[in-house]
Amino acid sequence: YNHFPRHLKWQNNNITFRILNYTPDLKKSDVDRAIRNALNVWADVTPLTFKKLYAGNADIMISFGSKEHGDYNPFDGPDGLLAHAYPPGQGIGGDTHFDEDEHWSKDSSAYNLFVVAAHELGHALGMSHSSDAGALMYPVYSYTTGYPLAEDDIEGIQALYGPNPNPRKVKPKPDAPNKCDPMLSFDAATELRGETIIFKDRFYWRVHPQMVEPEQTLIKSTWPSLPNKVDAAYENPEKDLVIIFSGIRMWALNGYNLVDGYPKYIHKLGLPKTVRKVDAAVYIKDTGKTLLFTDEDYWSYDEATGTMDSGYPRVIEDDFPGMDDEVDAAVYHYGYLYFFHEHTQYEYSYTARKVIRIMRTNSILNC
Amino acid sequence: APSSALPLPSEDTDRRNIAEEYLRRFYRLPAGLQGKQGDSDGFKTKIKEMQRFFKLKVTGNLDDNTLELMKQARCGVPDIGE
Repeated sequence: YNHFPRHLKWQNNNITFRILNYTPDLKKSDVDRAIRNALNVWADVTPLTFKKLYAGNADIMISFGSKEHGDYNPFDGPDGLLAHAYPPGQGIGGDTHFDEDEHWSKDSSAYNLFVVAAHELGHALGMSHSSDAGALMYPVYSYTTGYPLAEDDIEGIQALYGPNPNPRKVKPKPDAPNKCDPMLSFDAATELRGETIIFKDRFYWRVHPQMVEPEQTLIKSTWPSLPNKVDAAYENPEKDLVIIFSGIRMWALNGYNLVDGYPKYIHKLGLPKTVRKVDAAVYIKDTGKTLLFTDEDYWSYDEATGTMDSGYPRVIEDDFPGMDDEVDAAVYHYGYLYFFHEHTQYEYSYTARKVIRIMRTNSILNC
Repeated sequence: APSSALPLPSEDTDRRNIAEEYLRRFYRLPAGLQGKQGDSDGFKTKIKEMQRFFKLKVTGNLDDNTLELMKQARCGVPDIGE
């Protein structure tokens, strides 16, 4: 997180706000609710209280305007700049402006007013932009459901105002994972059209063979219909599909597009109903089989026939000597299976039928 | 080496314009003429600052990933300074 220079903050914990005008995109009650909920997000984790004024000067004056709207910081028409707010202070300090040339919504169909308002009101209270891609105070817009603050946001605002003396139980989103954390483990890994995609918490890294630095993005920013957490994933390059598993459901992606008819239940693959999640999945190009790992066992699925091979499940340790008893993620390259379990990566040779190298999980992220 | 006095091809000009506008607004790039060496160094420095902030590969070059991020809808408050 970051604060503004001189750690600007309100000196009084009782802050007033006033909504000067309303967007025609939403009902007045929806705008009121979005603003109130956005303020409550910050009130819940600090000693701050917010009182609405209907006339006169409030600390935080909220308005909708387009292009040049009176502060010499003009908006730019649809998209681009969505809103801005001023840090705490007299006059324009704390004021929050939304670009009326945007279409505002109370869902994901357009720019969600609650999400943007929560971010802007963070500025009005003294928060600057965060470089954590999962934080509410990250500058780029992304639609999110559930509790909007990350640990990073809470740390930042409490560094200014302290915690709420009567805290309500909140469940902040975890900060973005650090690729160079030596204890890093993965949720899932897959190939996608020549790149390796690594899933961890709400994020994924894109690892391209010609790029030194992997790129970290929120899962929902790329695939809004996928859940926030992925258990397993694999690519079938012949079908140009990536299958994503989360709980008892699976999704099929064709590139960055969701395939119609999904999600489906994982039991459609032939897994018994007692299996409630897939830990890891990998397609073995040389055999045409997809291996599905659950707890200490694994299954073999024949992609050509669409059926589970007989004689499964089998025990991981029996068939992959040198491997741990469970798998978090797996990928296959040129005859080698790369298993990831906790912070360790195992390079397993199919031809030699043994583990030939052990590395840190995050070595694949150039750490 | 190509002369810095020659005009850039139009697609490169568009990319440069987008980046300059972005960096002026959010990273306090001083206004200046395109093509002058000093301004090029300042431009490169600000690109690096932006790449560092967004955890992109820090090269100082206006690559596709950097430009794509500059085009995304965002808050109008600068990322650095007041």
